[in-house]
Amino acid sequence: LPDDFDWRERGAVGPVKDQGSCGSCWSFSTSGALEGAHFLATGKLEVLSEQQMVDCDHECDASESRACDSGCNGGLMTTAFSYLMKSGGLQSEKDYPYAGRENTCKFDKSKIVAQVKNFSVISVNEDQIAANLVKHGPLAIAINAAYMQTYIGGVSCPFICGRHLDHGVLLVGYGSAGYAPIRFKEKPYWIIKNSWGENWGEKGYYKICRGPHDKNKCGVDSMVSSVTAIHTS
Amino acid sequence: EEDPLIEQVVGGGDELGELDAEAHFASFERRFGRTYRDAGERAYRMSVFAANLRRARRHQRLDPTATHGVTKFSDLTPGEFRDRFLGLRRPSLEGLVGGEPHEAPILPTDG
Repeated sequence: LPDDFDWRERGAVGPVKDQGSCGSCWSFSTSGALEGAHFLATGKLEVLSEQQMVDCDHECDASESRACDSGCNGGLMTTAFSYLMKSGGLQSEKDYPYAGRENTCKFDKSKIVAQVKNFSVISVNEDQIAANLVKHGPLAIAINAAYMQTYIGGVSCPFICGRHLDHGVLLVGYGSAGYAPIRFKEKPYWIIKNSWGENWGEKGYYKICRGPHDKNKCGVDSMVSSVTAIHTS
Repeated sequence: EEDPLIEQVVGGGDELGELDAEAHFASFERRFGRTYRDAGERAYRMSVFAANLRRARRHQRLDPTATHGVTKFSDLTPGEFRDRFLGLRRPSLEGLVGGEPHEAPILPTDG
């Protein structure tokens, strides 16, 4: 595995988006992963629609029929991938723009630009997460966002952080050495794309520590999924 | 200089006066274009903002390798923040512990 890796430098990551006052983080995590997978399959970055999932995805958990994707009230990336496999795929952001609230479904199958071939859940193992990131593109992940409300920049590595997952984001890369003056050592970190606009964090991005001493910080390793896209013309 | 291995994680006393919440709040309103319904709403939001300044300071102590401070969410309570800007549905236990149909194969990681 390379020491440092960043899909942004390779053109697989679209612009930072803003979910607004709507609990739709799960749809941004899902669309970001498919944007990356579509880029790997076609060589073309297509900015994909979250609103389609907010409006049309009501897919339920296979093991818990009452737990369903529900627009601004929340959802899960893996059930969203199931929805995308069943519905046929995602339209582009341009065709189905984000509104920040749930509306009636206006999905048009003839306008699909990216299709899911398959998706996988990755084990709680940082090497496997890194290997899947490099091989399959940006990964949909969940995190405990307690420290994100006040985050401005740097490598976040709280001494204490809950592992209750409450936010869906996109893992786009990792670094081997972020500056950490307090601990007198360089800390490796994950690079995470968020959906709270560019005026949050480091131009919309968050860095959180990783490595043998900081495994699964804020639950970051515990719900990771990759997706592969069908090669469409 | 503080001992980097022993961090104080509780408040250091006269925090509100020190932080000058009113001045920070006025700057926050300008920076993020905030307007409130009336004086009562503004006073409430300022109290939330002051609590978030204390929280940011606590986060800074617990998370010294990052920078914490005023963000566009600084006038929201943690509950409001969670309701409006998060939204991950609680995953089923099966999805977290493995054994589900979409489990990824193990990839080689050497070389």
